[in-house]
Amino acid sequence: MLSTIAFSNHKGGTGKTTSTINIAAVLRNKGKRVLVIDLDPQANLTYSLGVTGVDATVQDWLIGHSGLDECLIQTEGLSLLPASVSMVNSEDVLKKIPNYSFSLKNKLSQLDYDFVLIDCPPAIGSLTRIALTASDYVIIPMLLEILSIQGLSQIMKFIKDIKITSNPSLEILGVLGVCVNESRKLTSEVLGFIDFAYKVDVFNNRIHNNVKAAEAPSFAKSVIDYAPECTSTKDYKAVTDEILKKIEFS
Amino acid sequence: MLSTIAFSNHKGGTGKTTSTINIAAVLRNKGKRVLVIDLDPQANLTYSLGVTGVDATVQDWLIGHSGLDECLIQTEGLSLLPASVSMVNSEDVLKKIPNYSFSLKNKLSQLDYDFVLIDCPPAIGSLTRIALTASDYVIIPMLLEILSIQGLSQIMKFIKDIKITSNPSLEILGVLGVCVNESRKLTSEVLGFIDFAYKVDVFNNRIHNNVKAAEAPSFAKSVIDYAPECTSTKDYKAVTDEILKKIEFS
Ligand SMILES: Nc1ncnc2c1ncn2[C@@H]1O[C@H](COP(=O)(O)OP(=O)(O)OP(=O)(O)O)[C@@H](O)[C@H]1O
Ligand SMILES: Nc1ncnc2c1ncn2[C@@H]1O[C@H](COP(=O)(O)OP(=O)(O)OP(=O)(O)O)[C@@H](O)[C@H]1O
Ligand SMILES: [Mg+2]
Ligand SMILES: [Mg+2]
Repeated sequence: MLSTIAFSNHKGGTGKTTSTINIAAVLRNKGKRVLVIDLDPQANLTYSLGVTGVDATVQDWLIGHSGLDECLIQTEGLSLLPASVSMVNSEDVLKKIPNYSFSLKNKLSQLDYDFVLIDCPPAIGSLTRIALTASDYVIIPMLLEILSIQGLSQIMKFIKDIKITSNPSLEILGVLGVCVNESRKLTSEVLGFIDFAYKVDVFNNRIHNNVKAAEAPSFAKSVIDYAPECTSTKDYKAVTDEILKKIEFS
Repeated sequence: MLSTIAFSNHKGGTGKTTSTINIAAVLRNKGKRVLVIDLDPQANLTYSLGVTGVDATVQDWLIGHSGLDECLIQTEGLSLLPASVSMVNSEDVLKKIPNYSFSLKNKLSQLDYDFVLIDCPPAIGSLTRIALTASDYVIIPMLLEILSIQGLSQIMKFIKDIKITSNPSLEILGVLGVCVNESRKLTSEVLGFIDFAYKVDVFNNRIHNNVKAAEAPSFAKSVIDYAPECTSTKDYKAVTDEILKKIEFS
């Protein structure tokens, strides 16, 4: 039973990439077959898995320029469809495909995994559109700060538009607090505001601020593999269990 | 003597917006006439200055759809050319202008300020291209973390391309460390790596992690006005003095 989950937020630096790689690693450790897709020209997810010098990107696969076997990379027990900075031309390139919004959805239907996790760029554009059109669920990672609330507003409008135009069954699994410092007054104020102003679930578990999560990419590993006992690993395990419960009952 | 400075980084959440508003406020307090331009469809800068319900954006002005008087807003002692989420269509809209890369440069030549500060989106696209083409200087705000190094690499390649194709006199004023925690080993490792791997100046002064900087937007003020005695204010004053020295001797 394939579940496709997008990690999306217009706001930059909210833990989209860090959440994609770490939730993927927890699922892998539970024996799930996981494909991660890097849809960001920054290619942080690709880099975090130790992959450099990418010739064939996920965009090349989508436009039919390269076959799956040329693009797909096995790394750290995960399958990866990588990105590279060549994808900064995505607005021009992808829109040439007829019905481009559905390009990823159509291609994914040929694949066989338990979970597909999609890392989105900090932009409301064609890459995020194809990710959300292809997904069963979207998780919105965010810092619990003021400017993040503006980003939440924008991504939720965009999700609403996607549900109307190309994917009525897209479900928001929830807002995921990332890099959280519980002792800040700002943290509880932002949570209270989200509760008051938005009809959206917020994950009970949060990912706390922990330098191990920021160090892991230089070891080309998830923090789950780099520091199995640290707070970030415990946090991501708890969040992944919460995701599995939500999916089970959705 | 007009100095135009872009705050740019492909990486998300690196303090581009926070640096634009706070350095603008410090310059204003020194009696400079400052125009800030929000070139990000997220419109965080616009929001941080208490401006909502924007009808005419900087993009409308650039494409000749609205006059300067319809777009320009006076707020907190600064002039602002605002953004809104309508600018997510910038790739399509701007590229219709002949020689679009020069659109901002040409329009700015009619204006009379001491400083123009441009807040860029976390993207290497048409908005960042017009910003860098119009600027004398670029500052690269970054977190001192691993994934930021990848962003630095990408933005420096892009700056090199801009210098060749549209703005040979563009100068990198420097990399600005933002949200810095000096006690982390990661901080000094990243600084050491930048020093070793890149021919780029790094500001001696850094902006340290301080919750006041994150709280300020909810008061529609710069942190300079919101919390004049806090660490972030002292940091931004020191950085602004460093900018003025660098410009004087460049
Ligand atoms: N729990 C955490 N604790 C400390 N640092 C973290 C944590 N999660 C992520 N980081 C760091 O914060 C920065 C931003 O995280 P990340 O790159 O995952 O965000 P993003 O939303 O994918 O950013 P972008 O919008 O640029 O794609 C990175 O340097 C990352 O290593
Ligand atoms: N010195 C600081 N201390 C603590 N928090 C900070 C500091 N500077 C910025 N922040 C917070 O960090 C987050 C990211 O900052 P900011 O929005 O300025 O980055 P950005 O590079 O403009 O992001 P984007 O790529 O989304 O445009 C914001 O919530 C901001 O309030
Ligand atoms: Mg990312
Ligand atoms: Mg910004």
